[in-house]
Amino acid sequence: MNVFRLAGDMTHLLSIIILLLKIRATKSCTGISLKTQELYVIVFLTRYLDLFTKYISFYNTTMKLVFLGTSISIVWYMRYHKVVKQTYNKDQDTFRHYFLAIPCFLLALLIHHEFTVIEVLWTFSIYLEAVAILPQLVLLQRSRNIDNLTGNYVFLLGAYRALYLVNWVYRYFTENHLVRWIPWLSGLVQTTLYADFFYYYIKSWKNNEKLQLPA
Amino acid sequence: LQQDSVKDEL
Repeated sequence: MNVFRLAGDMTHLLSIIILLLKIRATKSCTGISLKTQELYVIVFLTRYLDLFTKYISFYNTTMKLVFLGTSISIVWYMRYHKVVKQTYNKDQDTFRHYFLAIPCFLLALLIHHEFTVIEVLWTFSIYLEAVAILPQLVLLQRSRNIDNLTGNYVFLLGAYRALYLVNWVYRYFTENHLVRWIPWLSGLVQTTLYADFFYYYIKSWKNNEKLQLPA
Repeated sequence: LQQDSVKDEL
């Protein structure tokens, strides 16, 4: 494992820790899209089916279990915790799941590496992860007030896939020049979706202003 | 072009 991959994983993990911290410490999930969080549960459930079929490393298994556990607990807090659920911006979080999930599933049926259940579901999870942030970005745009923890959460979540892109370039040149179009292109799309957010995040940070996205 | 199916990433 190279340093970019590790940095990417740690950024991803940190983003989730920040989100859980926000929810647990402030007992609030304002500004967080439940739609996006539910899509991440689907992403992890469909991607990590190989937990049962293939052992890669202790690190790999542990991280997979952590991502599954934390994403499920975030959704649990937002849906069922008696205080947290009242802070959920339901009226603004209107993006439809199936607008994203169904096209991704059809695309995975058409474009995949191998036509097996595990491989198609893995491919579906890669496509879905690329666009799963959209409900969150829409919600942020509608929010007049983005708190720091939410802003940092989304920034780290975007930075994670950007670091994976660097990792893939590094692996291409240091390993056997293997081409992996499905994750590469999806990861590129995923990172591009954050471009606008990154711009305003960095601008607000430089000017020491509160983060706000133009409507 | 070779395509890789190794899933050692997260």
